[in-house]
Parts: sequence; C-alpha cells; structure tokens
Amino acid sequence: MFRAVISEAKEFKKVIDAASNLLDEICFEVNEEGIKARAMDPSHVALVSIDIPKEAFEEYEADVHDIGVDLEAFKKIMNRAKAKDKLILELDEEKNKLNVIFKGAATRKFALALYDVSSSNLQVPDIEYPNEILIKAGPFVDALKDADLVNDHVTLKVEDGKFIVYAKGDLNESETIFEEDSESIISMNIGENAKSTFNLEYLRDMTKAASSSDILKIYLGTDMPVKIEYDVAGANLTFLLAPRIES
Amino acid sequence: KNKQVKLSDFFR
Repeated sequence: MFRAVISEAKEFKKVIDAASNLLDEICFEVNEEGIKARAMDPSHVALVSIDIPKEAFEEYEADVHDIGVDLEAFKKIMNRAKAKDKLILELDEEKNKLNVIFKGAATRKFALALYDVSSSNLQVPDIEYPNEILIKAGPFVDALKDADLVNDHVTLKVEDGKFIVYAKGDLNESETIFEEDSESIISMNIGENAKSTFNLEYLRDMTKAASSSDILKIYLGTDMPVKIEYDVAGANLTFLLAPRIES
Repeated sequence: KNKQVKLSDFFR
C-alpha cells in the first residue's frame, strides 16, 4: 500500500521538474518513513538524490514498494496542476499504475503506467570537501546566466576567501565575485583555495527547481564533483556533477 | 582543453 497527500501540487511539481531535467526515468523507493530516489543521468555525469520524509506530506501511509515511472510522462501530468490543487499519489497494485490525483475545483485523476525501473542502490558518496558555501539561489543562477553568455562551461572557484563564478570563451569572459559579507552569501566555510570546471547546462538544470530565495549548499573542491543541496517543499534534493578536467 | 569526466571515475 502507498498513499500520500501533498498540500500543494505545484511545489511537488518542482521536485519532478528537477529530476526530469536530468533523468528519463526514476524509481521511487517508498517505505513507512518516506520516499527516496537516487539515479545517475544516462551519461553518468550527474547524480540526483531525492529524499522526502513522511513529515513533508499532509497524509502519508506506505509499506515497502519500488515505484518506477517515466519522468517525461509524470512531468506532463504535473504540468496540469492548478495553483491551489492538492495532490494525492496512490499506488494501484492491481492495475500496476500510480494514480496521480489533483483535488481542486474538481477532482482530476491520471493513472501513470509503472515501469520496471530497478532501484539503483546508489548512495551519494561521502566525499570530504574543503569548502562549503551557503548562497541564495537567485544570485548564483544569475552568475550562471552571465557565464552562459561566453561559454558552455563554467569554473567555480574559492580564492582568498571569495567564491567566484568564472567563464572564459574564445573571445569573452565573465566573472561574478561573492565576498563573504555579500548579501547573497549566508555562510562560507572555507578550508582552502579550490577550482573546478563544470558543464553549464547541467548546473542550470540542477538549480532549476530552486526559487531565488532558496538557499543552496554548494560543496566545492579542486577537480572534484560539485555537490549542490537544497530543499523544495520539504523534500531534500542533492545533486552531484562530475567536473571537466584538463587533459 | 578540458574534458568531461564521469562520476564513476571518482567512486572506484
């Protein structure tokens, strides 16, 4: 049995959007504690981890199930949510469907086909990072947009206590500098200077579900995967992205 | 020139 009620369908939509930007399909592992999912994108460059504790739901009841869904189909259904809709997710074990129900001015039901997506048993690897930056999503996404003007990859740097988003193209360059006392920065826990370069489109996709005032936790080392964490609608989203390395 | 590496390169 699995049944979960979410008070704001629109908020849950962000979680599905975040996953569907990077993944084609996902396996939600549900149990009495909540929902979790871990998956790598098809090119094995990015990892997505979603944790939604049962407390994030208005009502929640589940025993152990693996619920595999096509994210494109799920996303299209979630796009139909209205602003004040409640969302009910329930597993129909007989028909092998996930019922996605919007409750608002009317009750609208979708039955989403289940796929045999095996649960990945992936863990977010426990990497030790020298630097941890808490930054408002809005200014960080703006820095990525600036970088996007000059190249398709971007360098994230910690240099002399500053967090720098830097891009260099054949002709042009862009740079955003966040000092520790900047109003964009919540906190910086700096261990050492560091520098890693990343594909910009992945970074954009990973930060798309965040509202501009949401707080991103960015973990950064040198030529290491970047880890970006934030919360949406009581769900914890964690992304890992492999760097581009000089060859 | 930099090259995209995979996550698995870090988790061996």
